Amino acid sequence: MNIFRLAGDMTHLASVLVLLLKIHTIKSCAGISLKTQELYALVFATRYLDLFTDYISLYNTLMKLIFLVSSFSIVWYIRHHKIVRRSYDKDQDTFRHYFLVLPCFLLALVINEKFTVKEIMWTFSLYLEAVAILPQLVLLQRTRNIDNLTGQYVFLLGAYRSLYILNWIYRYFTEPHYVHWITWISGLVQTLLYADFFYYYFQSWKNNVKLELPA
Amino acid sequence: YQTQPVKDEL
Repeated sequence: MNIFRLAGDMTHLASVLVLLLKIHTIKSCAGISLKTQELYALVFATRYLDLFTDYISLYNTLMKLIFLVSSFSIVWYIRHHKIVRRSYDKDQDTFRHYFLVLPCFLLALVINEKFTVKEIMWTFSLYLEAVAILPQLVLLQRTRNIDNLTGQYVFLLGAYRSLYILNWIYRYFTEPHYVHWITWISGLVQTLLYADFFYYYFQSWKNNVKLELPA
Repeated sequence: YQTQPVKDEL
């Protein structure tokens, strides 16, 4: 465990907590894409299949449980909570995210490290996570104005994968045989998808103006 | 032989 990895996990945890905090306190999910949340729940469900079979560390197991519980509870909140669900704008959140699931699954069948169920599901979760933010970014473009918590959520979510990239670079130079092209490339694609959001987020922070994404 | 590296990342 290196500092980049720990910082990445803490940033990822913060993004989930910011989102849960927003939904739980102001009882609203305005500006949040349910589809991205559903994709993330699927990412964790397919990635943490080894939760009960491979024990790595208490930290590892604890974080997996937190991510699983939080992602599914966010989906539950937006879908079923009597107050929160009213603020979900399904007319705007129209990204056909099922079109992301199938290509990721097919790609995982073709490009993977080992052709086993667990490995393919793990690889599928990597590819899916790389594109899971798309419905949220499309929604932000549509609704244009971004409230602070949503902006922070997306920023932290993008930042965590950038920190993971630093972690992979660090591990590549410090651990022999540490080569995971699939993880690295999908992580890079994921971070690049956030690039333009980061640019506008930084601009709004530097000029101290409200975050506006161009149409 | 190289053992399959365990998935220790989240």
